[in-house]
Order: sequence, then structure tokens, then C-alpha cells
Amino acid sequence: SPKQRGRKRNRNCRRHALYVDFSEVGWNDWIVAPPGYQAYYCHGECPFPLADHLNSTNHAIVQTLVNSVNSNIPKACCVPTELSAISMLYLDETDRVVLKNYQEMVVEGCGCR
Amino acid sequence: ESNHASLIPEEGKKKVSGHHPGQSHELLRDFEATLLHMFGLQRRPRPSRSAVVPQYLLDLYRLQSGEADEAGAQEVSFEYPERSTSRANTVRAFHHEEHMEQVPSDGPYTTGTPLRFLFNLSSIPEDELLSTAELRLYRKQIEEASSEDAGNEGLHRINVYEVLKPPRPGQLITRLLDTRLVRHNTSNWESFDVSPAVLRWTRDRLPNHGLAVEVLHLNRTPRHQDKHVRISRSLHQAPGEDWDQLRPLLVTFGHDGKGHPLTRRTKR
Repeated sequence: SPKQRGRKRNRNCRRHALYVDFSEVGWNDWIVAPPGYQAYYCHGECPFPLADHLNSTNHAIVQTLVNSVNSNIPKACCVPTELSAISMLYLDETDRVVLKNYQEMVVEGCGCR
Repeated sequence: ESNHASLIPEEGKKKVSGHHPGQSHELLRDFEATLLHMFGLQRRPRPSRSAVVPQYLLDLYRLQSGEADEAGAQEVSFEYPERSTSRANTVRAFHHEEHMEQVPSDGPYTTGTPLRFLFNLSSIPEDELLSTAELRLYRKQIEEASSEDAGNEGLHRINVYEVLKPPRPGQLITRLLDTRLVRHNTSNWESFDVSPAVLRWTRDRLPNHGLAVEVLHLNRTPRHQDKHVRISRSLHQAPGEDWDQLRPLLVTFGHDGKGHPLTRRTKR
């Protein structure tokens, strides 16, 4: 019987869930809201030696194969390519309340760079 | 260590757990320091028990983050201040120094004399450029004994001044910033634009002698003088009132050049 081929776990670079729970890290005494937030993070292989946006053409792939990229070149890294902001309500060091918009707090997209 | 681990994704934990405990503690402390620095904080805040979160800022957060739009969310009693927040990524709230509110005078406090509100704005970072500031005063409905009183009797004039010089007994040099005529048959928060004064104290580094607020009951017999607008703890001992939530509040809107303004977000 055909060997049950388990779904090959997609090890490629992608966004993974990561909920940052401020009460779990003991920050909920000074962060009033939100109680936590979906931060996500990027992780996975970048199998192709070219950054995603370069290997979008067959020509690039052929050139790469033909010219057999120098293996000393470090592999592309799996990093956030798009981030978004969250607003936070917190008490600062002087017990005063601050509402602030923090940029680049949520990973919206990942890619090989 | 177990507390902080959730800030680091699974892969990161494996790396961290490989170290001996002392080192991972240090790593996690560094990680926390990095996050606090990103929040613009020198050290981790340790709020005291007396810290008060004004309902206004909670409501601003809920409106801005889209939480207020969720089904069953608690109603918010004011419009989101689009104009102020469209140029700001930081909103700060301040209460005045109560021990300095009585203006030095020759005799005892007489009703209707202005009270002085001094706000300590030193926690505003230098790189945060303020664009607007509002003073919020709460006024509590007065049930009229008789209906004929509900006419012009219920009018109160609220004047908000900037104090220009250090107060001297019997002498308060001020400049009018905003004024409003209100009727005491409703309860409501009134917002006064005090941007010119606050920007002079912060952006232009001019001395901050505070604001002065005068409330006058416009009536031949001002029976309700000092009873409608909540401006001083000493004037209002109504049972069941939470003074910390009703006291005057200065709200500043500023931008530190990092990131986008606090425009309203629709809940994802």
C-alpha cells in the first residue's frame, strides 16, 4: 500500500502566530490596554538563494542554475516584510496615563531577503 | 524566566534554554530593556496604588483601536477628536497639583473666585511636539426645586485663563483662553482649548504658572454658585462621587516623529 505520505510540513519562510500576553510577562500592572496582542513572527527556510522578489522570473532561475550561485553567499533570511502599528494605553514611570501608537508591532508579512 | 519566555517565539526559546539560567535571565532582561526603550521608557514603570486611569483615555483607546465598535461594547459619550488625533501619535493625561489651587488672597476663599490649576508637564519628552491641549471639566446636573427656576436661573459662565505671572495675594495676572455659558440642567464633560498656553510652556519653554478657572452662577441670588462645575475637591463632597474620575483633566496631543498618528482603526 502506498506509504502514507504525511503532508510535508511547510518549512518554508512564513508568518507564525505569536500572542504576546502582557499578564504572562508581568507587564499588565502598567499596560492598561490591550491585555496582549497578536504579534506573529517570521520563521522558515529560504531554500532559494535568491530573495523572493528576484526569483520571480524563469530567466533568473535559469541564470542562477547555470551560473551555480557561489555557495559562500549566505542564504536569504526569513524576515518581516510588512509590519503594522498598535496603540497602547499605559502608565508611565510618573504614574501618568499615556495613549500611544507604536509602529512596527505586528508582523503582517514575511519574506526571504 | 518562565514569565518572560512567552515574549520570545518557540525557536527563540530553544536558543535561550540552551544557556545556563543566569545567562538566559540576563538575555531576557536585555530583551525587556529593548522593548522598554522602544516604548520610550527608561525603566519598567511600577505604578503606585493611587494611579488613576481617566475614563476619557480608556474611551479614547477603545475608539481608536476599534474596540468601541464591537457588538455589545459600552457606549462612548463623546465624538473621537479626529482633529487633535490626526496630528498626534501620543496622548497624555494630567491632573493638577491640588495643594496649589487656592490663589493666595487677603481673606478667606470667597465663592466664585478663580482657582488655579498647575500641571506638572515635566514627563513630556523633549522630542514630543505637542499640537493641541484641552482642559476637561465635569459639570453635574442640578435638579431645580421649581420649574420657573429652570429658565435663565440655570446659567453658569465658565472662564478659563492662562496665569501669566506668579500669583501674589489678591492679584492674579491672567489672559482669557476660552469661555462658555452652560445651563445646569444637564451633566456633561466640557472641553476647553488651552493649546496656546500649553504650547507656550512646552514648545516655547516659557514659564508655566498654570491655568485659572472661574465659574459664575449668573443669577441675582447665586444659590448654586460652585455647585455645578466640579473644579475642586474642597467644594464638592457629594456622597458617592468618585472625585478622581470627575476632577479637571488636562489632555495633551503630541507626536514624537515615530510612526503614524492615532487615526481611528477599524477592528480587524
